[in-house]
Amino acid sequence: NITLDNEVHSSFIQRRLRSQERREMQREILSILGLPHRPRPHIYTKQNAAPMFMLDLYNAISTDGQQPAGFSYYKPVFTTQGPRMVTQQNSIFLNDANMVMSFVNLVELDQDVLSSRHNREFRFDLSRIPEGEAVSAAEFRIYKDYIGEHYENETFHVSVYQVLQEPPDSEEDLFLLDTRVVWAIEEGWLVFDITATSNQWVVNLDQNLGLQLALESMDGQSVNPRLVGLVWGRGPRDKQPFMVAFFKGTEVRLRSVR
Amino acid sequence: SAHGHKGRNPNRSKNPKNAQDALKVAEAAAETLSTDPKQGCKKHELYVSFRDLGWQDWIIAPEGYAAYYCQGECAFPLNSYMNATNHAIVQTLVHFINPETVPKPCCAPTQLHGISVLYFDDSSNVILKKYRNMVVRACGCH
Repeated sequence: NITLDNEVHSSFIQRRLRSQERREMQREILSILGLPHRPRPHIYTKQNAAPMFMLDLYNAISTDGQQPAGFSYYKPVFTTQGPRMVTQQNSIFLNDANMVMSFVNLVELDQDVLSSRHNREFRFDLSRIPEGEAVSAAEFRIYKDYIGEHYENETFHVSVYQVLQEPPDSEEDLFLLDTRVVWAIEEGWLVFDITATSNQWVVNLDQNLGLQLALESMDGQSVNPRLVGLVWGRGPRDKQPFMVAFFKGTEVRLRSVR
Repeated sequence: SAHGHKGRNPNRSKNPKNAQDALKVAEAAAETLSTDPKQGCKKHELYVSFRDLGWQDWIIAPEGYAAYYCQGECAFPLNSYMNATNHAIVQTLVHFINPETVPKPCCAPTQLHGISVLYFDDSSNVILKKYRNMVVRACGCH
């Protein structure tokens, strides 16, 4: 529906649209948005790809790209800002990107899929990325809650792996992407750079076997990630792990014949 | 020339009669302008509402956007705010002399900027995308 400025006689004539015309109009607007059809997201899964984080990104660029003074930056990993925030790094990615996408973790929220090494698995479907878009930056994010005095002075290694191969085709083959040392008492988002991995997945969709996260004590003992406050599954929706990717695309879209 | 003469006539510019024509044109224009209050080329409100399209179940933000449009006369003399190109100024003069053969310049956007849209896809992934040339920032005669 397009409302008009009535002050001046306008060449638009308000009339009732036939349903075919309505569909044609909506298809035209969808084609401007680069969409083949009107998306129909499922009501129950709408929270799973961190829409609030993405809304923060949207607000960041909707103020004409200038970073609003009060905007919530945080130091590399931990902060008391609460569940969702955009890093200064993200703002830099944002300025260069023409598209950002956050992906739903396909591993069932309440399914404790632990691999043979008690690692926690995560999978993301990158097959829906519009053509011509290249990943300029990508992050895997998981939230760590404060867990009280039990492990007070302990530190742990949190490592993220790319799954290269997995049974039944072969032995499980993992490639270490990043490792972080975390204090038990700290709280906030852990952000892991997975740009190279994401680009590989976009180019070869069938090589996308997901990520694995491992938690070890300082003496190398495998620890259940949940025990030190890493959130997934039953945890709050806005603290669920997700992946976000920034894209730089060609932006050349040819209009089809009408 | 309005009739598409390809070659340049070397004697045209020296002919005093053309100078008088130009003067008459200017005088006639001054009179016409005062009697015809038609609005000059400028920006007008035009709001595109995603909410009214019933799309808020998949578009997270914005609810809509002010797109604006350009409308108005590009008539002689082209006013300062009309962002006229040199060519448009000349075309206005020629239109003034030969209204039937050469049209007035068009009132169209001279500056556009983009918007960002945040939406869900079918799998509930969230997409934030920038779209260029969606909002009129300034209009002008072209």
